[in-house]
This record gives sequence, structure tokens and C-alpha cells, in this order.
Amino acid sequence: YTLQGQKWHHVNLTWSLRTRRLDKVDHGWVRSDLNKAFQVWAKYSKLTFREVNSESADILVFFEKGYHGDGYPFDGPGQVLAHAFFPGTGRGGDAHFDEEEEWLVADKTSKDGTSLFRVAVHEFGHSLGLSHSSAEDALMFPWYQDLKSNFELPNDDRIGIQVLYGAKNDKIWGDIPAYRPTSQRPDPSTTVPTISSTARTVITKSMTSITNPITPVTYTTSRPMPPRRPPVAVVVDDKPDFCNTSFDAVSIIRKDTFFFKGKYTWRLGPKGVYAGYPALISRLWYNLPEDMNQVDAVYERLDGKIVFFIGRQYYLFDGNNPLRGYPKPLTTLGLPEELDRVDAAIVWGHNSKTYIFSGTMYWRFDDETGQMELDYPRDISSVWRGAGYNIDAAFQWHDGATYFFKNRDFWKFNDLRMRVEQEEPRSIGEFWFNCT
Amino acid sequence: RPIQESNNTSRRARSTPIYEDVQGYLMKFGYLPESDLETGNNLRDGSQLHDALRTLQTFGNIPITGKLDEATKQLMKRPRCGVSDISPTAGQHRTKR
Repeated sequence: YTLQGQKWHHVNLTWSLRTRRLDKVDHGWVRSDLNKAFQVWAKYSKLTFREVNSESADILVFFEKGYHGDGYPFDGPGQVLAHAFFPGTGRGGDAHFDEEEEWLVADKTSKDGTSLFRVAVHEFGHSLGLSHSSAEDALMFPWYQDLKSNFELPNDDRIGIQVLYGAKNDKIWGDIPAYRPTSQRPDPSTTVPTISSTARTVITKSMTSITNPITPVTYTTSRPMPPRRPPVAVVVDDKPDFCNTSFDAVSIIRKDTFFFKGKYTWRLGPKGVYAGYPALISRLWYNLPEDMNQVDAVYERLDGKIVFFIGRQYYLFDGNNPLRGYPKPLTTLGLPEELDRVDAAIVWGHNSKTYIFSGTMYWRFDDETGQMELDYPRDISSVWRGAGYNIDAAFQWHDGATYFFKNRDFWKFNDLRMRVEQEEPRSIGEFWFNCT
Repeated sequence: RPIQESNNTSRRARSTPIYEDVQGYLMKFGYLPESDLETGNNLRDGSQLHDALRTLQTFGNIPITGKLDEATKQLMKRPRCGVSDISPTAGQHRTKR
């Protein structure tokens, strides 16, 4: 979701339909559909909407055609169906619908018509401060789509509106713990809810400061392993500086490279780091544990599902959404009970097998049996020569090479020679983020 | 004198013109800067259009080719909201009633 930057400073909003003459549709049904659209947003937020008959209502709704005095003329039937103004004084919040469309009201359907409710619920999202989202199933996707009969506000929109205005009740907050209103957060002193006036969404939330060193986790396996070195991070505005930090996990997800550190993730594409990042991991993958301070490993399975390893458990996601039945213990994968965590997980393109790394050992996963293959674990150094032990992350990049990360350095592994290309590691910041 | 419309003309078919003005579409929804409307510079190099189309295709969740392919044409024909995708349309929220 994307926040425009403006929001209403009160939650009891009023609205008014200011068009008296509607040629093709019944005035009463129009008001009914508009009210229904407002209630979609009210259901999931602290907002309330009351219809009034007044020019001074917060949100005025007009049906207009062609040039109508706001610099955004309508184009006749089809194409652009409506637009709305972001919150503010004057025209702020108002919604304009193209009078020349074939509007359908009261849940009527037709091959040639457009549901007023469907368009209105999108436009009122703008009236409340939401910009367009590129999430295809979101209401705020720019191109209108039909709604299912059992319609529920998609997560993308729901989180967006709740970030702006808070959720209706604790039950909904329970779904998204990171987005509780200030009054419900455990430590208000750590909360800085800000919305960038330049929009494009950077929301700082209640979170444990990662300036505090993370307690090292100690292995308790029969095979002695060294404790993990506390992550090293230079912190600017409570977010790690990618030029001067190690990473908890790195993975190719949907063709982009995601770097995970603490509660944040960066997304690296062909043109560099995407705008809007780092983002809270919980904003992209919902319902991860509230007290999660870091992920251990992440990888995208061949079927597109995304696996997160956190401590002794792993989570499975379909896109952003957690799948039922998870998290599950690592032991259900055939990993030993003594294992406190995994360090890295990759699908290796040369044989499409999944490899799990932890400490000095690695396992190979058999997708058919859902268990680790026999003859594993093996010593990392016996096969992944030069990659070292106790790695932070590993992944196979678009160039076909496998990369191993540890502290602030990485090694490129030559998959044909089966050894690292050079003994000396290279700097993660310099290579991956163009840091100098 | 107004042209008499044929009763056989499908309203919907008439209402979905192909966006031949690709630049206009890209500017309207924030993928190309509108400043060129002011400067009169209508000539863009291929890479600008290519990048703008890629961004549109990314936003629309269709294959990213950077070209005006069939999927992009179909996307541009779809009914949509008039608010800009990339940034709030300048002045839209500031305009006073």
C-alpha cells in the first residue's frame, strides 16, 4: 500500500452527495451504494461516516462530465471512470464520478455497466489518504476489478487504512500486532508514528531498537559449535546502514534479491535498491511473530512458496500470506532436535535440491519424502570448499553462482569448480550496494 | 449539426478507444513527467519511453518488456481511476474549492 501523506485529523467524517440530477440511476440507490462503500473502510478502521445534506461535509461526492472545473476532465464513457482528492481543506477528500458512465447500482450486474460500489470504494480510499497500490488484488489497484460476493478488505488496503486511522477493535489489531495504536503499544517511548509529507510511504513503527546488541544464541548440539557472533550494525535512524552491516539472510524472491537484517528488509532489483526500502519485514510477510528480532534464513521454493526459518521453527508463505498449519518445528523436516536454528537455505539450480546450512554442517532435502536425505548432514568444507562455517546467508544469484555471506563480507562460489573463486572475501556493501 | 448515432452502435465498444497517445497516457498517470507539456518538448528518446512502459507494466502486473505489446495495450484499455499512479497528481490535493 502507499500512503499519499495527507490524512484526516478527525475520525468522525461526514459526506454528502451533491448531485441532484442523475439521469440514469435512482438517487436513493446511489446514496445507498455510496454509504456501503464508506462502510467498507469504517469496518476495518476507527473511522465513522455520516451522511449529511451540507456543502460543508468533509467528503463531497459529485457526478460530473467532461471539463468540470478541477483541471481533470472526464473522457466520456469508459477509460477513466472517477477520481478523488486526498484529504485536506476545500476540495480535499471529494470524489468525482464520470456522469457519462453506465453506472450500475444495488448490486446489479451487466456486461456493459460498471458497479458504482466497486469504483466508490476505491475512490474513497483516496479520499482517506491512500494512493494507488501495485498489489493486483488490492482495492487501491488503479484498474478496477470485480469484487467477489464474499468480499473482505484485502490485507494491503486493510493495513494501509489501519496505519492511518487505527483499527476498529483489539481483535483486528491482534491480526496485525505491529500496527497497534500508540495507546495500546507496550512502550510508547519507542513509538514514532510518522507519515512522510512527501508520500511514498515510510512509516516508522513501534519496535524494539536494534541498537541494542542481540543476545547471541548458543548451540546445544552434541557436536560443539561456536556461539553466533552478535550482529554488527551501524544504526542510522534505528535502521541498519546497509553499507556497514552483516545480514541475517539473503534470498532471491520473485526474481529480486531480498536482504534481511533485524526487522528490516531491502529489495534489490535490476536498477538497485527499490524506493521505500528498507521496509519492515512484517509489512511484506504478515503475521510473523511479534517479538521477532531477526530471521535466520529465507528461500523461495520451486513451487513459489516462501519459507522463513526463525529459531527452531519455520513458516510457509503463499506470497504475503502465511499458510495455515505453520510454524512447524525444524524436526518435521528431519533436522535434529538439538538444532537451535539454521544459518541459510538455498535451492541449488544445478540439481534443484534444497540445501540447509547450520554451523559446520549442511543437509540436502528430499522434496518427495519431505525429509532430509540419508547420508546427511555433511561437513560444509567437504563440498562447499572455502565457504567457511557458521555462515550468515547463502543464495544462488541470477548469474548462476552461489554466494555465501558472513559478517560484512561475501564469497562467490564457483559451482563448476566447486570452490570459492578467491580466498579473500569481498565487501557486501561495496559490491551489492555500491557503497564506497 | 450533431451526427445521428446508429442504434446499433455498442456503447461499450464506442467507449473504449485504443490509447494511441501512449505518451499522453503515461504522462496522465505519472509515468512520464508532465513538465514537457510546459516546455513544449514532445520528443523523448526511446529509453525514456522504454523505462516508463516498464514501470507501467510493473505496476500493472503484466510482463515487463518495455514495449507497447498487446498486454500493455489491453492494460491501457482497462477502466481505471483517474488519479496518478506514481505520485499524487500535482495540485490535486491542494486545489481549493
